[in-house]
Amino acid sequence: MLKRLSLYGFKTFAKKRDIDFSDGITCIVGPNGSGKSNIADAIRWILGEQGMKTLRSDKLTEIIFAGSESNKPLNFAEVVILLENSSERFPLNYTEIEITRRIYRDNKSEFLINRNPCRLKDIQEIFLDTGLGKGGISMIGQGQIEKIISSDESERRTLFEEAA
Amino acid sequence: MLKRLSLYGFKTFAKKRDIDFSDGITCIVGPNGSGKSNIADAIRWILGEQGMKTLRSDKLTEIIFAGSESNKPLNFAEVVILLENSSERFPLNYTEIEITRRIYRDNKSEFLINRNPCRLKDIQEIFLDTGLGKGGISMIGQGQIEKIISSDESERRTLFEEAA
Amino acid sequence: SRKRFRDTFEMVAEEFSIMFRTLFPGGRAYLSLTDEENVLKSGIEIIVHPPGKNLQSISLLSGGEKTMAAVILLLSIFKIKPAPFCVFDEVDAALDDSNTAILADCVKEFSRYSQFIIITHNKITMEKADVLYGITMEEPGISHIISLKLGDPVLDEFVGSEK
Amino acid sequence: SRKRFRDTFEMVAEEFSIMFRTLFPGGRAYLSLTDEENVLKSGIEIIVHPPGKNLQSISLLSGGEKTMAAVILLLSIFKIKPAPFCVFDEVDAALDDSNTAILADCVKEFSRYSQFIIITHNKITMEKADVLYGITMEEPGISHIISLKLGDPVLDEFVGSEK
Ligand SMILES: Nc1ncnc2c1ncn2[C@@H]1O[C@H](COP(=O)(O)OP(=O)(O)OP(=O)(O)O)[C@@H](O)[C@H]1O
Ligand SMILES: Nc1ncnc2c1ncn2[C@@H]1O[C@H](COP(=O)(O)OP(=O)(O)OP(=O)(O)O)[C@@H](O)[C@H]1O
Ligand SMILES: [Mg+2]
Ligand SMILES: [Mg+2]
Repeated sequence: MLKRLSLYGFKTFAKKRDIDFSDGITCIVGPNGSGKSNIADAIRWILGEQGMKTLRSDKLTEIIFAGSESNKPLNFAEVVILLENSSERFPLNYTEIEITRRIYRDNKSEFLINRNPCRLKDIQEIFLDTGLGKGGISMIGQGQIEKIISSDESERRTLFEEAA
Repeated sequence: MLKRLSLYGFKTFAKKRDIDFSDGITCIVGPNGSGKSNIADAIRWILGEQGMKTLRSDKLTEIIFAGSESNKPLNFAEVVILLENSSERFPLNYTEIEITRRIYRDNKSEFLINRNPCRLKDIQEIFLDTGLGKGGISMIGQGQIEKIISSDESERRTLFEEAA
Repeated sequence: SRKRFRDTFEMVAEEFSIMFRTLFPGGRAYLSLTDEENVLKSGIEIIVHPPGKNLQSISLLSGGEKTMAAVILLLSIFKIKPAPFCVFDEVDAALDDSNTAILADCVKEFSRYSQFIIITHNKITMEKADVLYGITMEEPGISHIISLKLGDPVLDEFVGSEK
Repeated sequence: SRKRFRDTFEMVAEEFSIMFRTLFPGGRAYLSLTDEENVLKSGIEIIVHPPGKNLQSISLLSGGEKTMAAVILLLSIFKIKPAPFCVFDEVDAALDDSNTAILADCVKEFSRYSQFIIITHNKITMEKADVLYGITMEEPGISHIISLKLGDPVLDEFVGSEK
C-alpha cells in the first residue's frame, strides 16, 4: 500500500509537499488547474512511467517546475514514494520501500531504492505484473475510463493478459 | 434557426415526440441513459450525417428502436426538423424548411424537403459551409470538446478552413 | 482564397486573445500560423497562459483549462462566422463551479445572436436556460420528454450530483 | 498458461455478471471470448444490458452507462487480482447523482481490501473519503495542499458545481 508521496519541483509543486495516504479512500479535490492530476502524474512517474503522452508533456524536462508569475523556474524535479511492504506485495526484501526519482534540467536522471542508487529498470521491475506497471489498469487517467470498454477487442485482450 | 425536432422510432424515442426550441438557450437534462445524446444524434442524422462512429452505431439500421422490456421493436425510424429561414440563412427559397429522413429495417431510406422527395445529397448541400455540415464545429459531441485544442495541427487547420 | 483565409484567421485570432484575457484577467492566449510563408498549408498553433502561470505547451494544461480554451476558441470562430445553431453535449463535464459559471455567462451573452442547445447535468448551466426539457425513461427503454420550469422542485430529480 | 488465462477469464466474467446485476437489478452484463478454440489469441467481447433495455451493441450506450460498465469490469478484475492501490482521476465526470452514489458505495466496499486514491469534483464521491485533501493555488502557479474534514465549511470552495 501507498503510505506517502513527496513532490518537490514536479510540475506545479514548486515547494516541497508531502501527502500521507489513508489505507481506505483518499480523496483529492480542488479547482481546475490546481494540480490534482499532476499528483496522479507524479505517481505514474515515480513508478517508472516513461510515456510522454501519459505525462501530458513533450519532453521529460517539461515536468520540472517552469516558474510562475511569482517564482523562478527550478532546476530539477524530485518525487519520493513510500510503500508499505509487510505483506511482501512487492518483490523486495524490505518492509518499507522508498523510491526516489529525480530529473535535472540538463536531462540527467537519478533513481534510488531505499536510498541506494539503481536504474530505472530496477524500479519498473518492482511493479511488473501488479497492475501498477506499464499497461496496468490500476491507474485510470482523466477521460480514460470509457476506453476500457470502447477499446477494440485486441486492446481489451491486453488488459486481461496484464491481469492474468 | 431550429424551431422543432420530431423523433419517431429513433433510438429510445419509440413513441413520437416533438421538441420545440427556444431562440436563446434550450437546455436538455436527465439521468444517464435517458436519451439526451440520442437527441443530438437525431439532429446530426437529419442534417445528413452518415458516419456510423458519430452516431455510435455499427450499421444504420441500429438507430431504429430495437424494442425494450415493455415494447416490441419498430420497423422504421423517422426524424423531422423544422428550420426558420426568413433570414435566408439556408440556400433555399422557403421561409420555413422542413426536412424528413426515414430508414426502414430493410435498409431503405427516404428523404424529403418540404414534403418533396429528394436525395441525401440535397439535404447535405443545404448545410455545407454553415458549420453544421460534415467537419463543422457547431455540434460538439460528448467528450469531444477537448479535441479542438488537443488535435494535431493539421486537424485544427481543417477546423479553420471549414470556418473560413 | 489565400487572402480570405488569412483575414479570417487574423479576426479569429484577435477575438480569441481578447475573449480569453477578458474572462481570465492576467491570462493570455494566442493563435499563430506555424508557416507564415505558406498560409494555405500552414498548421495552426495554440498558445495558452492561464493567469499566474508561465508559458508551456498546451498538453500540460488541466482538463478544465483545456475545455475553457477550446470553448473560447469555438466561440471566437462563431463570432466571426456564426452558425445557425449550436449543440453542446456535456461540454461542462470537466469544469469546476467557477469555470462552469464563466462558461454559462459567456454562452448566455452569445445566445442573444445565436441559438444554443445544451445538454448538461449541471445546475449552474441549467439556470441560464430560456427553455428547459427533462428527458426520462418513464417506461423502460423509452424516452419521454417533459417541459420543466426553473425553480420547479421536480428539477431536483434531473439535477446531476452536487459536485 | 492457456489454462491460466482461461481460468482467470472465467472468474472475472462471473464476477462481472454478478456485480452488474446486483448494482443494476433487471440489468445483465457478460464477457465472452470471441474465439473459443483459440483462447490465447481470442478477442474479448463485452455485452451490456441496462435494466429494461434490449440487447444492443455497447457503442450505443450512453456516456454514463459506459462509465459504469467500465468501472464494474475494472473492479471485477481487481477482485480476482487486487492491485496494491488504485488511482481514479475524475472517473465520475459523466455520471448523474444516482450512478455517482452507486459507484461511491461500491468503491467504499472495495476499500476494505484495497487502497483507493480518488480525484473528484463531486460531493457525493467526496463524502466517502476516509482522508480528504484540497489542492489550491494560493500562490499563482504553485500547488498547495490542505487537509480537509468532511463537514468543514471550507469544503464548499472545493466542491465543483452542483450538477
Ligand atoms: N512543469 C510545470 N511547471 C509549472 N506548471 C506546470 C508544469 N506542468 C504543468 N503545469 C501546470 O499544471 C496545471 C495542470 O494541473 P492539473 O492537471 O493537475 O490540474 P487539475 O487539478 O487536475 O485540474 P482539472 O480539475 O481541470 O483536471 C496547468 O495549468 C499546467 O500549466
Ligand atoms: N436503436 C435503439 N433502440 C433502443 N435503445 C437504443 C437504441 N439506440 C440506443 N439506445 C439506447 O439509448 C441509450 C443511450 O442514450 P443516450 O446516449 O441519449 O443517453 P444520455 O441521456 O445522453 O446519457 P448520459 O447522461 O449518460 O450521457 C442506451 O441505453 C442505448 O442502449
Ligand atoms: Mg485533472
Ligand atoms: Mg449523453
